[in-house]
Amino acid sequence: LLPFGATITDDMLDEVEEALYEADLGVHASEFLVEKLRDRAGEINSGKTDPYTVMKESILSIIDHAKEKGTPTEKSRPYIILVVGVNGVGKTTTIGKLALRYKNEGSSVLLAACDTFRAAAVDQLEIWAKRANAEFIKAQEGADPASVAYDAIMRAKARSTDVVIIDTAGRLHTSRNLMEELKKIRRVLGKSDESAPHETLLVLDATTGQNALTQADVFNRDLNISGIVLTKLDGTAKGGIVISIIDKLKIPIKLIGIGEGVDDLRDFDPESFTEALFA
Amino acid sequence: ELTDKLEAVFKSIRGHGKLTEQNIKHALRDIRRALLEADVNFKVAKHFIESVQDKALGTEVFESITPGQLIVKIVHDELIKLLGEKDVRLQIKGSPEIFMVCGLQGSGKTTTIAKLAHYFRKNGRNPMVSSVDVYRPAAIDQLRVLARNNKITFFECDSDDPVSIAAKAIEAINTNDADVLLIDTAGRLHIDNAMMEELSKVRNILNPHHVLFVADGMTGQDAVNAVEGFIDFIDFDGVILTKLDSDTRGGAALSIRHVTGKPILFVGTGERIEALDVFYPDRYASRILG
Ligand SMILES: Nc1nc2c(ncn2[C@@H]2O[C@H](COP(=O)(O)OP(=O)(O)OP(=O)(O)O)[C@@H](O)[C@H]2O)c(=O)[nH]1
Ligand SMILES: Nc1nc2c(ncn2[C@@H]2O[C@H](COP(=O)(O)OP(=O)(O)OP(=O)(O)O)[C@@H](O)[C@H]2O)c(=O)[nH]1
Ligand SMILES: [Mg+2]
Ligand SMILES: [Mg+2]
Repeated sequence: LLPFGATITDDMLDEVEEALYEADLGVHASEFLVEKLRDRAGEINSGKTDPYTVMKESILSIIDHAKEKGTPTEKSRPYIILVVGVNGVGKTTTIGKLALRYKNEGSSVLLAACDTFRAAAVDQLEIWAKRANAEFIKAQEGADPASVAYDAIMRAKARSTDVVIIDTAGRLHTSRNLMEELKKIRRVLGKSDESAPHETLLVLDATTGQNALTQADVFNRDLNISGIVLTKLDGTAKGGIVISIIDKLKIPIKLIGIGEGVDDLRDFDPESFTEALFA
Repeated sequence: ELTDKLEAVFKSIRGHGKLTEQNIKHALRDIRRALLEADVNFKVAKHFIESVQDKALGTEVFESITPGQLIVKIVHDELIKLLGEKDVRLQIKGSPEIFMVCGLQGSGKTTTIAKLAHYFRKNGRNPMVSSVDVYRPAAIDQLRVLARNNKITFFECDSDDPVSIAAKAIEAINTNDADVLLIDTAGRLHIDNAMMEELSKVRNILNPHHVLFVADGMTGQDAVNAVEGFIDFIDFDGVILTKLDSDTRGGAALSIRHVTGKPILFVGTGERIEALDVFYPDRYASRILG
């Protein structure tokens, strides 16, 4: 798309802008990157660099400025991971994949079914726990999510479990009540261990457009997100909106979901992600 | 707010005058930006702006309305026209009537099937639901629980083959005295050929009166890719857009409509069984413009 030796022309910049929009980078990031090309038009036209390299460097530099948040160098036990996000993005599936990953590293894992709301949510997580050979805990009849979270930590402490992953119900960031419910779960975790949760992962769907930035902003304000999981990158969506999320909120992308199987989880790789944006 | 932005742009041409290519250039750029920020696909936005420009050029600006207001009115009218002028309702196509729902992973199909069944039941019909999602953990349990909680007939089948479940569901219509059958399918990618082939086989067995594409209202530019893929493989005749209780601008609606020409029939506005609204183009146009 951006061949070496291409000269900066208005037509060429239009094509670049379209490619950026198509990857869901959004107006702000796309305009920023096109400006970068204009600024360095001299170097590009004289062959000192090329459009692709300029864009890639700008994007990698943005990604580089994400802060490493919330992961204590001293690993606590149990290491508590709270997983949140809007409806249908892939939280429960991601937890199943993550559980297997930790099991393969030799850690013991407990999955806590704190989605006490949605039909068959608990059954769904239980099947994932079996697939990953992880422990599983669910609510007593009628219990609320926060008390299940508390029970999970108590059980993990009693059994010296290494990792606890907490599944929560999907919820819109626009629902004040549901966001308060999440804050309550977080407070309860903090009571059992003041450094908990050690990770608060926000799961985002790569097919989501500009609303992903709003989601990240609100979830971060309410819960202090330590990392993002970007799912469904095995589809045709590029998830370019995360560039703006990293730029504005400095939250790192930690993991990506590339399918529905238990092995379809990868560490976020800035280089391959950036190259895929232009593919 | 788009109207205020455009007002500022047009301060200089109040009163008499015509809308010319020059004086609306900035306005069109602002509108294009607003559409892109609303997740309208950039190609669709481009075509849309061209049609607005065609309508706007040469239009007289009268004292009673400012140029900014005039442009916004043209944009608003064009949006409504593109989204579907008259509210298209679901046409009843005889009894028993068969619906098949499809779409990408997590878009809201299972929940929407339950909502549709509830909607039909409230309208005096006797719906039966069935799931051919043999892949997602507890997918069939999910639909069974939703059906049971809302007094909807659920077709039980212990086969793990989507095509035979579909065939058996059709046979069960009469035994259950149902006049509507709704089939839930697994979420799948338009680029997964094996899964799209399966969907095609299920469709052939069902020979449904309606195939509804359920899309997440927060979808960005990829909306166009997904619908093109599904149209090519199995065709569908209506769209349901979900999660519009969020603050997403929902520009995917415009993209989907522009690319496929299929009507948007309903919008999902929450997780409750009643949270299914008829789609109103004029209300939606205001939403997209922010
Ligand atoms: N193709 C693909 N599908 C995925 C990926 N991650 C999750 N899914 C699918 O997305 C759908 C939703 O996944 P869930 O794990 O139920 O999502 P969730 O966020 O827990 O949903 P709620 O709890 O209802 O809010 C399922 O069909 C998953 O198989 C991914 O990386 N790629
Ligand atoms: N807020 C809101 N949530 C919705 C709406 N429709 C569905 N959901 C939620 O979105 C999530 C996914 O819904 P599902 O019905 O499981 O989606 P699906 O398309 O069947 O998912 P797969 O079968 O995995 O492809 C669930 O948490 C639903 O409760 C809606 O209109 N608004
Ligand atoms: Mg879940
Ligand atoms: Mg489903």
